Amino acid sequence: VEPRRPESDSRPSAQYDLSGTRAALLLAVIQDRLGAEHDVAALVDLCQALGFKVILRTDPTAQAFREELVQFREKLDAHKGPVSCALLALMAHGGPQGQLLGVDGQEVQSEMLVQELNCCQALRGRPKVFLLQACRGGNRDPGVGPRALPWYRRWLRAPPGIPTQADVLQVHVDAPGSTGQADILIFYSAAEGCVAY
Amino acid sequence: RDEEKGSDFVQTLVEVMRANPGGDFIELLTEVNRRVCELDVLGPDSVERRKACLEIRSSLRRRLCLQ
Repeated sequence: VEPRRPESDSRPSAQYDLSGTRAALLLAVIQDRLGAEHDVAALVDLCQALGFKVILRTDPTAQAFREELVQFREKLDAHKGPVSCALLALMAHGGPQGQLLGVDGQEVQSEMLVQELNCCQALRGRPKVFLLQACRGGNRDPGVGPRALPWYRRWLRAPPGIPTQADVLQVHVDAPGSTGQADILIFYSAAEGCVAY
Repeated sequence: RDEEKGSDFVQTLVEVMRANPGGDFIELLTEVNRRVCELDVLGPDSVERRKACLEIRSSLRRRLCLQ
């Protein structure tokens, strides 16, 4: 039996075809997040330079986070012609369980927003990129070395509520439909449980 | 966040992407992570240096080059 040959990176199929429309949605809480407006401006410029059609909404409530995502998905599904890539930037205060805080202080789960775009028919087999700029807890990483030892000892005795890696893996295993996730890239601005600077 | 410049996360991402617009996206994000991890952060309420490590979670099945 001839062994199956691995795909070479040089083959066209090894790379996403991005010849269709690229769409980006930026949802950013700026209020009480000093300096965030500079991040928003830089991201908008970058997305436009990369050929994305950009929709920007600042200071959304938790409800608006959800509604904007639904509208974005519906818009892509109704789009005439192929959609090749979607980028979603979420910028807000966040919590240890994946919460994002709207400008009204209410919470929305970032995982739910990811799932909303994962259900987009126009993006089947297309890359979906998420940039999450939010805290993922209150821990402040001291780095490595002797000064970090007390921090890591506290980390090992972390109270319930801060999920361990094993907890997270279990959630993913148990989540209905989790095996259907593909073509998703999430870039977090902090390690799990930690503050985003 | 730096009040006048924005966050290391976004500003480094933009800097790396603008310098390598045709590069493999995962590789570029890895470079962003390397640069951000090398920075020392000193918050207004802290006298100790802190680190920020980013996280990439991917189920991409192909190379992603955004140019």
